[in-house]
Amino acid sequence: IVGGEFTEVENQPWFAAIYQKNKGGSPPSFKCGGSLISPCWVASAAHCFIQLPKKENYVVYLGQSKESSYNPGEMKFEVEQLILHEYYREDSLAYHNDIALLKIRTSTGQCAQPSRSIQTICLPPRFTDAPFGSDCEITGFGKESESDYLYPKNLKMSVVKLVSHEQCMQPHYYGSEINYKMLCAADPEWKTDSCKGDSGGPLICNIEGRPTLSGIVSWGRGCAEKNKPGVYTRVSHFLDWIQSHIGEEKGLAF
Amino acid sequence: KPSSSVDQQGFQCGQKALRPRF
Repeated sequence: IVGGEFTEVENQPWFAAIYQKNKGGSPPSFKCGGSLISPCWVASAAHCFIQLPKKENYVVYLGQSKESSYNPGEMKFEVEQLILHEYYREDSLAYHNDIALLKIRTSTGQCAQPSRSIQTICLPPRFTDAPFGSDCEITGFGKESESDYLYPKNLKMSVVKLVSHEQCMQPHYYGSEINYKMLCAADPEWKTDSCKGDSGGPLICNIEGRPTLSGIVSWGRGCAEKNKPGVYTRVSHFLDWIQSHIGEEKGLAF
Repeated sequence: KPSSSVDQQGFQCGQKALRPRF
């Protein structure tokens, strides 16, 4: 996250930290963010996993404010299922249908348990988003500047505003790279944004009075660059896909 | 404003233990 502030996971208790396992016993490497949408399911971005789409290669933590270190109250999960969108594809700049689902379970077969640092996030009503111009929260362990070599160890969050499709499709923004299954969000002064390493993490907007997973960090040109908003998978347009894979509607936080 | 109800596992979507920023 460029700009914004450091935070505790209690302020974003649906945030999931997804790590890729390493060979030879070295500790896993942070890969991407995600969001807990039901006790057994985390939503993230397909582009995080497309090069290594094997569930055995990943481990998921909930309740982490600090990356790669022990956090009191954290829970660790293996990935029981890894589902990437079947129509995921990459353009020169854009990712399309950039959504993935991870079914999680502990080594003893449990799903997530609620606590001060672990909570589900609501899903939006079908085809419903917050109005353009609304403030939404982004969260992640991603870079604080695109040119940084190191990633921050502590969780960060910030606030960006939803940008209309009309605006985001302007030639000096992203032109035809944008479609209606994506959401653009940016800071009017271009001082804060999601960045490399924040992929898969949540864009949380208030819809009908509830914090709601409106977007999933997907792509963008640079970070906090003028006229180049962050682009997010538009969750409200993937509810049928989510439901078809998770199955039971009652387990979902609509 | 509507609020989510507590599910069978004790989750209440979108509810923070800390005060929301909205």
